[in-house]
Amino acid sequence: MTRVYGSGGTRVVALDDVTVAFPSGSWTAVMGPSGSGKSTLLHIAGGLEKVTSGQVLVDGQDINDASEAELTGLRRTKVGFVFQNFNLLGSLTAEQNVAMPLKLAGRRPSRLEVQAVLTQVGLGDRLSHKPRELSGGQQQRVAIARALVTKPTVLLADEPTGALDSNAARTVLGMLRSMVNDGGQTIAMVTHDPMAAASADQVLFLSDGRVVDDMVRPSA
Amino acid sequence: MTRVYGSGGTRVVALDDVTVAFPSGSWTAVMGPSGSGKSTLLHIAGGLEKVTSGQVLVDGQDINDASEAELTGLRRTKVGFVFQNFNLLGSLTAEQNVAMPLKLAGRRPSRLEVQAVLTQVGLGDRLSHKPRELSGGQQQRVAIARALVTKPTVLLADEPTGALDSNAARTVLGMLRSMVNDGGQTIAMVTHDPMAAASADQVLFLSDGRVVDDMVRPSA
Ligand SMILES: Nc1ncnc2c1ncn2[C@@H]1O[C@H](COP(=O)(O)OP(=O)(O)OP(=O)(O)O)[C@@H](O)[C@H]1O
Ligand SMILES: Nc1ncnc2c1ncn2[C@@H]1O[C@H](COP(=O)(O)OP(=O)(O)OP(=O)(O)O)[C@@H](O)[C@H]1O
Ligand SMILES: [Mg+2]
Ligand SMILES: [Mg+2]
Repeated sequence: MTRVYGSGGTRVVALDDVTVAFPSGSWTAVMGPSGSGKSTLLHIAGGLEKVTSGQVLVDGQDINDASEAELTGLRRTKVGFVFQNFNLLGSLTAEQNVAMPLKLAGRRPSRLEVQAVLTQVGLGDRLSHKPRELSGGQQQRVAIARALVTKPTVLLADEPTGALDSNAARTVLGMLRSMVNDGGQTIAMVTHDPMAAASADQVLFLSDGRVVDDMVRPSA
Repeated sequence: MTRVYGSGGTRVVALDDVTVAFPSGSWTAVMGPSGSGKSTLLHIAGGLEKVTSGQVLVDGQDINDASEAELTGLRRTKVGFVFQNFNLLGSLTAEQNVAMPLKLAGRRPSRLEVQAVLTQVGLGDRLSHKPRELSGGQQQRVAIARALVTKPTVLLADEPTGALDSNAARTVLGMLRSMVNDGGQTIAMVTHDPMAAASADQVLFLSDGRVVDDMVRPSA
């Protein structure tokens, strides 16, 4: 697949004839320099952006031709997304932000379920705080809890430990690992942190919009 | 100094009787778990927030009693700030965002000056891109360029390499080091990255709003 932004003077080839696969039930890390196309790759894999040319197959179906309604359905049930800039709703509390995807999927959110996932990321005592009453790392953990609450088959996470100290990062990475091992979770995670990449089963390296290397962990 | 947020059920003591000094002409790193008070400390040092009790001395003057006009003057000329969430203006290009502090300080921004600092952070070819046309790491580097363009005596940087790959981070840290060594720059930098902390002259550790440790680099 290829993804191009703009035209003329500000034309940028974000992804240049890239072919990658995120195997089901396994954890893939994506690394590469700033501006190399990592976020773009994740947005396309999650149906948030269209490709300029090429195919995007999810469970065998090409989602690039899917209708907006089909894509919304996909995003609400199959795919959980942790955005690089968190994308929390400023007027809602941590609890309401995490409950939102459940409401959007037409389910009645149970307080217990929402509180359980916030406690898992270490924020059980912050349910009623709004994003501006939380530190950067706390906001990021709310964003992680929100992506996991619908138990999506695929988790797409864009630098999910970027704002976390090493202890908080280890907690989050441990959670993800047990989801892969015990629950067959599929994960694609962008990261700049070698410790986070070391938790994955394979690592892809992007540079200037191309895949330049990949590594499989011996134990994977 | 002490800083408390909220009251009753959501009362949080962000900083608890903290005494720290950021020596002039030297580089201090601040580390600590997510939610330990690092950003709050930086906001107070830069006159962006008031303390609940205690003093904040900049060049011998307690800025906690300063008027809004005095604080604005301080922020426009003496202090450069790199925010944890970048705080770029979405409707402006990279070049316009970087020129903004010069305009606010009443100076006519020279294109050459603005382009030079953007080139220094590796974005000489992105002058006319708006924040949403830039990757996370590129946006962070625009925020760094914007904080440096007025050549402030004190730079307060909140996880300035958080969204950068290790090469881009090394470039930024190298720039800051030569500003300290050659220009007598004073820097206070929050970071979770041990490589970034290793570039500083001393490191403070915060936990639950208190200073729990500090380390001075042998060569400092
Ligand atoms: N406006 C606010 N209202 C209420 N609580 C706040 C507010 N701002 C910060 N806090 C709380 O104060 C504490 C310190 O926050 P601060 O942003 O300084 O943390 P931090 O050390 O920078 O964390 P991180 O590494 O996650 O960025 C946190 O527990 C946070 O939830
Ligand atoms: N909407 C857009 N318009 C124009 N260019 C864009 C747009 N979005 C991204 N780009 C460009 O596409 C390239 C890839 O961006 P992407 O966000 O995927 O990078 P990244 O690898 O995630 O970087 P980072 O590590 O800094 O987050 C960058 O050069 C960026 O400037
Ligand atoms: Mg990115
Ligand atoms: Mg912070």
